[in-house]
Amino acid sequence: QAGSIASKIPGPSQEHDRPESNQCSLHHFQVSFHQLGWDHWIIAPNLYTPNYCKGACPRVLHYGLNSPNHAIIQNLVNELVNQSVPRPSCVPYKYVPISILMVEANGSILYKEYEDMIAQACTCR
Amino acid sequence: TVGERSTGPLAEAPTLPLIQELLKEAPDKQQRKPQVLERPMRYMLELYQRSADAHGHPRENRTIGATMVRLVRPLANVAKPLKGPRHIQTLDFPLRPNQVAYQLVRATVIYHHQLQLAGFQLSCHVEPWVQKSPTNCSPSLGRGSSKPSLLSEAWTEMDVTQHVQKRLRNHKRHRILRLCFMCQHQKGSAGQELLWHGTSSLDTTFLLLYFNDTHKSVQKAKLLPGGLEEFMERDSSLLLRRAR
Repeated sequence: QAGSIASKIPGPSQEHDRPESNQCSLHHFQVSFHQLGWDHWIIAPNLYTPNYCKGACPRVLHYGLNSPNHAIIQNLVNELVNQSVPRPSCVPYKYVPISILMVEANGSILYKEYEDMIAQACTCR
Repeated sequence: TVGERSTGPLAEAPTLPLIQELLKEAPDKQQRKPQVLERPMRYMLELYQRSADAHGHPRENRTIGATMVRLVRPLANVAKPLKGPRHIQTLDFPLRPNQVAYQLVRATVIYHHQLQLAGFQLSCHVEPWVQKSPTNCSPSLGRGSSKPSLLSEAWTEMDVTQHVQKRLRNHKRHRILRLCFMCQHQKGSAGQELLWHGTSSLDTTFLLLYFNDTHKSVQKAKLLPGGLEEFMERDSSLLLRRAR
């Protein structure tokens, strides 16, 4: 079955013909706490740059995408077994924290480090 | 910058359901916007600038020693005019219950060791309140308090970690840390009545509580002090598996 399917899968040259801008990658995204209506309690920083991941994931997941080895199995099961099984999608892979200075409802002032608030790299999984 | 379209304050857009849900989590918008010039706020802003860059990224070389620091102001206190060279006032700091998975690692009280009031130069210090009489502070002659250290020309810091941990262990509700704030005329001029309005100590003395995220500490398989018994009992099976 895999052999018969393989002839239908676009070859490496065909996949690489896809514009690189459409491939899974990190996109810059920034918002201010003023825009969120939170600047009355978040003192610093003024801007929050969480970024986001967007783009197409190829059927054969190459090394640079940081995908786990199993991810290709999702593609195979989707094609060979059940189309409702989700294929790998473009999601964040690495995160960095952010430090926030805020005022609490009782007047206390809080410095707090929040883990995993900014996406730094993307993967297909 | 948000994509290709410009946006005003998202809080005023009623058609964004996620934004509306997130706004429910934020404190009341009627809350007074903090004044940056207030001394406690200035202190925390300096602490923030030492610990994070302009984008909010924690600095690699930060020396804060904790992932969360809370500045607690004293509760409002009524001033009592005193005669003589010495002024003594009790300050009550409310201690909230620890959030789950946060461990207190350090507690300090920060205060101005020199104040100017009505033209008089005052020398001040803070001591833990010792229960000798229910209402008054008495100079404890340094017993039960650690030696303060000078942070700058303005601020002095005194470690009160043991006192705070004791209050958190022994009292489950209405935890209050009571301290004595004592000032005296530097010239020691006796007989002069000094009307102390009390607001100075509320703005020049505050408590700093340093917390670490114990969940991260468990993942690193560090030894935890006994104060985390409640947390460990809840997830003891998980901890045992991770230790193995």
